[in-house]
Amino acid sequence: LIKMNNVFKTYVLGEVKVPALHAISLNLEDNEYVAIMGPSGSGKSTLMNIMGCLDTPTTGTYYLGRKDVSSLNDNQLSDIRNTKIGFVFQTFNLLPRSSALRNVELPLIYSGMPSLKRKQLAMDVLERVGLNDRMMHKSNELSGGERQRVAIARALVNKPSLILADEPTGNLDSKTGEEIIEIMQRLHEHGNTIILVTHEEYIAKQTKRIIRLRDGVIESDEKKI
Amino acid sequence: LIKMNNVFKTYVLGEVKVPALHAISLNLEDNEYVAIMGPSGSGKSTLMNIMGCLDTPTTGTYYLGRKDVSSLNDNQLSDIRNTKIGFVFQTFNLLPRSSALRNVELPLIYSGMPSLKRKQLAMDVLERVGLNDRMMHKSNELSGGERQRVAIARALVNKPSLILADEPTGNLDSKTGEEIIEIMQRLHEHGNTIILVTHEEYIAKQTKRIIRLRDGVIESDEKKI
Ligand SMILES: Nc1ncnc2c1ncn2[C@@H]1O[C@H](COP(=O)(O)OP(=O)(O)OP(=O)(O)O)[C@@H](O)[C@H]1O
Ligand SMILES: Nc1ncnc2c1ncn2[C@@H]1O[C@H](COP(=O)(O)OP(=O)(O)OP(=O)(O)O)[C@@H](O)[C@H]1O
Ligand SMILES: [Mg+2]
Ligand SMILES: [Mg+2]
Repeated sequence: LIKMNNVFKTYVLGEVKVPALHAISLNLEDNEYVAIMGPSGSGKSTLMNIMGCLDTPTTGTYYLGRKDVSSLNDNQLSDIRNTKIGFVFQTFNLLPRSSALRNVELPLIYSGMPSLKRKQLAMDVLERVGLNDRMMHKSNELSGGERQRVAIARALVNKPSLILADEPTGNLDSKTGEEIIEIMQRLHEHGNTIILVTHEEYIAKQTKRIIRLRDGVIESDEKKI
Repeated sequence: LIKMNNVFKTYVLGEVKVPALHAISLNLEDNEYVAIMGPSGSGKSTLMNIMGCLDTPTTGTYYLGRKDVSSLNDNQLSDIRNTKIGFVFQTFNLLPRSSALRNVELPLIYSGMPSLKRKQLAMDVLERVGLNDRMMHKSNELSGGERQRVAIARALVNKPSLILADEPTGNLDSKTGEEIIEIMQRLHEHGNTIILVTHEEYIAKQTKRIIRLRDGVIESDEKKI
């Protein structure tokens, strides 16, 4: 499903170059359940952004489902991002003055789903993440962990085959965090491919493969038997 | 230092009332080191905002240093917030297009410190949180955990006597998180009062008192001997 070959990502700030990723090569099959770990600033979100077609490598190639992503045009990329990939951002990226419900409906509006059906689907997934009685709150009228769960619900509502979740439990107490990981586990059993950035070892232990980054390189890549 | 008596906080959204805090009474002395824990949505950030003079109770009284906060005017409140309290927000609240250095200088600009001295102080505290080579990055050019550390640095730079940190390690790997807690520990030994919201038991165990919230009420309040 995912094939990266010798990917480099360097940010350029005026005269300064920030080498965020260095010689990253990896292969991920369909239906894998992967944790990405590493110190703050080691390149995890940068790697996730490239995998999620939100950013492009400086050099190197990235194949998603055997298509060379650098050969796709903006419309094709937008379509992949909205229908095939569910992305939970580290900083949520919700519309602050729209309700939780509206935020979760957005991917379904994009895919043209009729209004009654999309409301029902959005409500179902909000209920699954425990936000049944917070649906009408605007996202700036929610707690940090509630916003995080709206971001998770929005990523899942389209039932995307690839789920990229960047520290999805960072703002959650351990019980609520485990409920979220339970949802990820079930999606994995249903055939979805799940990639989680986490800094919690107990979460990484529940996945099937742990990739560790350090200073922009892959330090280790271990599959569970 | 902090005395809350029968504090209630209810948010009003049109016709809906959200009772975020219910009958909260607590006393905190100078130089305490307190953890506040509880499920997502239990009222922790709401409590912190009232303690930090960023919000007011719906009913009940709040004394800070024996002054009734509800009797203070805007200028007095602003002065307390900027010189006596250091607040690390759960969502950082940095200026996205200003550098890490500028963000950390802000409280010192407010207190009228001369430019050379304030740059030095800001650089020192950024170095202490491990951001020595990220000082000139704008905050939207930083990783999640780097932004969190800028928010921490900004809260500490004025050497405030009361530090309120709302989930300061939520976006940090465990090693970086421990370095931050180490800084808090040292400030506590120097006489500062520290209140941390955390959902990590290993962090709460290092404090001297754990207050647990559930559904807007204090469920337990335990001091270490
Ligand atoms: N501006 C607001 N308007 C309406 N309700 C709000 C507002 N801010 C927070 N709430 C509600 O008040 C309750 C308490 O919120 P608070 O942010 O204090 O929770 P918290 O304990 O910090 O949660 P978390 O661990 O998820 O950050 C939540 O259920 C939330 O939905
Ligand atoms: N837009 C940008 N411009 C310049 N440098 C950047 C930019 N975004 C990120 N960086 C730098 O690239 C490095 C990797 O960033 P990245 O966000 O991938 O880290 P991360 O592993 O996700 O960290 P965290 O655990 O703190 O979220 C960081 O050192 C960061 O300062
Ligand atoms: Mg990150
Ligand atoms: Mg909170």
